[in-house]
Amino acid sequence: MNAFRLAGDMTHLLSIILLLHKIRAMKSCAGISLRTQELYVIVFVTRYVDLSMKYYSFYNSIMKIVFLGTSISIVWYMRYHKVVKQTYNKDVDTFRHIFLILPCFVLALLINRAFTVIEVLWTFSLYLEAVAILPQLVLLQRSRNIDNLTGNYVFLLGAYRAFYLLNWIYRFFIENHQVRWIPWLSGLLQTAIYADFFYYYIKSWKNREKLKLPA
Amino acid sequence: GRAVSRKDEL
Repeated sequence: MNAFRLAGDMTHLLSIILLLHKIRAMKSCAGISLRTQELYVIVFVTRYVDLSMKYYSFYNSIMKIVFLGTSISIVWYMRYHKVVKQTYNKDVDTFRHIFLILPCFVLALLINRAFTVIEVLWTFSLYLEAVAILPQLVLLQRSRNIDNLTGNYVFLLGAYRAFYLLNWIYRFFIENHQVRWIPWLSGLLQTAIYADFFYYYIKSWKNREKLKLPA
Repeated sequence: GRAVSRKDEL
């Protein structure tokens, strides 16, 4: 495993730890989109259906279980925890899942490497992951106050796929791996969606101001 | 030849 891949996985893991910290210690999910979190559950469930069938490494299996477990528990806290659920900005988190799920599923049926259940689900999970942050970004744009934890959470989540892009470049040129258009292009789109957020995040950090996205 | 890409990523 190269350093970019590890950095990507670690920023991804750190983003989840940050969000769980906000939920468990602060007892708050203010500014967090339940829609996005539910999309991540769908992403992980459809991508890791091969967990019981194919073994790559201890690291891989553990990380998959962690991503599945934490994403499900985040959704549980936001929906059912009696204190946390009251901090959820339900009225502004209105993005409809189906507008993302349906096109991604149709695209996965049309563009995939092999027309098998596992392969189509895997492809679907990549397409859906690329756009799953959209409800979260819409929610941030509508929020007057973005707390540091939430801002850092979204930043780490964006940094994760950016590191994966470097990892793919490294694997292609240095480790001589094959071309993989589906993960590469969806990963590129996923990172590009964060461009605007990155710009304002870095700007607010440089000016030591509170993060605010223009409406 | 190039290495076959396995789905060993997350």
